[in-house]
Amino acid sequence: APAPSSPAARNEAWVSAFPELLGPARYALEMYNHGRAAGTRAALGSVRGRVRRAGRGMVYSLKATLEEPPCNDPTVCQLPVAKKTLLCSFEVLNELGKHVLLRRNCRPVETKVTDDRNETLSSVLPLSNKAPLPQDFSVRMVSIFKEFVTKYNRTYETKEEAQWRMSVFASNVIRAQKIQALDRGTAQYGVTKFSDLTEEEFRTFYLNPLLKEKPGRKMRLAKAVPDP
Amino acid sequence: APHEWDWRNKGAVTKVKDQGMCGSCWAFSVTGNVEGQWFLKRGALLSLSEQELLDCDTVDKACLGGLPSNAYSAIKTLGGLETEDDYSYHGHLQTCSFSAKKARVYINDSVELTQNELKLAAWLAENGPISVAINAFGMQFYRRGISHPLRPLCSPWFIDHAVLLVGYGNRSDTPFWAIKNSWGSDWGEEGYYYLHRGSGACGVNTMASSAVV
Repeated sequence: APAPSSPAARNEAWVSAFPELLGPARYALEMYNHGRAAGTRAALGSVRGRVRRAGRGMVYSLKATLEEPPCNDPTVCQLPVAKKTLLCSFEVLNELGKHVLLRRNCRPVETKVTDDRNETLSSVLPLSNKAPLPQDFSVRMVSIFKEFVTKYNRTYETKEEAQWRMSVFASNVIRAQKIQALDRGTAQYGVTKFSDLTEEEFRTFYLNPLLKEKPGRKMRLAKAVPDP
Repeated sequence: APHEWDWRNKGAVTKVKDQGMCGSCWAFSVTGNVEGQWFLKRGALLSLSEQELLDCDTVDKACLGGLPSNAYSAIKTLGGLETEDDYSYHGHLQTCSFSAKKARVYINDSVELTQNELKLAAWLAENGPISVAINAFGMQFYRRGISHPLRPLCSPWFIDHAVLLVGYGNRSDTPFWAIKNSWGSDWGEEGYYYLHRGSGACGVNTMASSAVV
């Protein structure tokens, strides 16, 4: 449906025009806003989508614009941020009434949604989008996640948190698969104790950005080991 | 260099430690190296304190990151390292409570090592475990085996994790470095990571260094 003029009107029109996209789009937005305080959450702009059957579920490939609110609170953002529009692509699996966010990719763009119908969005799920989604993907993911929670003794404060972590876990299972496919050694990648962390969280909590930023103190070069 | 080498079999490596949710890999890489150097020069394997470096190395940034070269200098300036037991790890910055009287090891200097992996292997076999820094691409999901990511994915220009080379060898003709990580023994192969050797994989040869006792 053509995008109505004002954001609020747009929201209304959007709902009536694409009822079957409402559930996955709302879930994707919920995941996107996870952990944000009221007043800092993004709002949904226009949505276009494509649906395909996958196993016993449906995979929604959504292309949506999100309206990030302006930010003038120095405790939230160091510099004032004007209102910003993002173009996001989401992939949401809906199986047996359960949503799983499989992929999220957002970047700032102009407000006009580009028309690139020919773009294949689901290049991630599974590794080649030709292979069919394994049967009961979501159900199996839930059981693997339960194993993970038990093995690493994870606890999550709220049901929403657990849901969010499960969607991160599912994305990470696919990321690990991709890394596995691209490794030229004998390494095996898969579920580890870090599988419920987003890449940003893992990088923030466990890695050391100074190593590439700063040259460090100059040291003298060690003598080479003498040839026996 | 000998065909293979492993300081873990020669008593020069303490058990795998866990940095927790803190970017203090640099401290664990350096204490691991100093533990090895002290063992080889003085014959005693002591588990040394990373928390002392977090708290008292004012040049580096504790959980926000640090550099081995700065840490060696801090150890020299402070006058040594206390043991893990005397100055135990908490995983976040605290007030420095180092006591020179309690320092059990000291270092005299630190050196930068060659970027030639063959010579690096020879140095390791001759002189002990080496502090290195790598690109940690894929390590979040690493479970076992010899990692060899494509070079563009694991560029030597994006070094973001410091670890300790404790040995090297071959597994069915695939050369590897045996690397002691600091994410606990329930990660990887009992806390160890195995990375392809001889191809500069993930920048493993770009920041090799050692203390000198």
